[in-house]
Amino acid sequence: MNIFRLLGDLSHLLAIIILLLKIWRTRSCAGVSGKSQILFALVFTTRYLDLFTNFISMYNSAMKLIYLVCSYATVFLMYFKFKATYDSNHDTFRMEFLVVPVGGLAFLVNHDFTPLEILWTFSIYLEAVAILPQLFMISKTGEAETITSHYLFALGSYRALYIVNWVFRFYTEGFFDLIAIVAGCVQTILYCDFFYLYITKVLKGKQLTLPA
Amino acid sequence: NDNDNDHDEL
Repeated sequence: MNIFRLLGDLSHLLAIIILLLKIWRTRSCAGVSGKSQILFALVFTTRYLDLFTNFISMYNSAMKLIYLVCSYATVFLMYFKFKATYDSNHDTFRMEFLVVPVGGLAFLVNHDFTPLEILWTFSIYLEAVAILPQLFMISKTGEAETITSHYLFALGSYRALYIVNWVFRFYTEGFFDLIAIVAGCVQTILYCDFFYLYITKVLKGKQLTLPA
Repeated sequence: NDNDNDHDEL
């Protein structure tokens, strides 16, 4: 464990908590893409199947559990409890356009052709593109609530910090996982446009609006 | 290389 990975995990946890609290306290999931949340729940499910078979540390197991519980709780709130506030008209990105190619790629490019490893690879590739429905929804509505933009900033920062962690681990341990690194770079690049808007607008107290 | 399979990152 290094400070960059710890900060990355805490940023990820912060994002998940921000979103869950936003939905719970405002009793509304307006402006939030349910499809991205379903994809994130799928990412954690396929990545943490080894939760009970491969013990790394208390921290690792606790975080995996928290991520799983919070992601399913968010999906539950969006599609059941506060379903009436779910903006399905703007959340129209076709999830199958992501899941099918990512599933095929996981079969072709992986470290080890075993079920667990292919599912882990699937979760890495899927996480890279899981935010697309959310970014697509914001581009359609042309704006995002400030709390949602804080969620996205924390979520985008987590994988950016992981890239720093991978550089650090490469130089200190000689460890690198090309699949995670390439997917992590793609994932972070997808946020660049949003990062620019967040820094130039939200941090100056303005509403996050996309040029129509 | 089995160290890849033992994914210690979240």
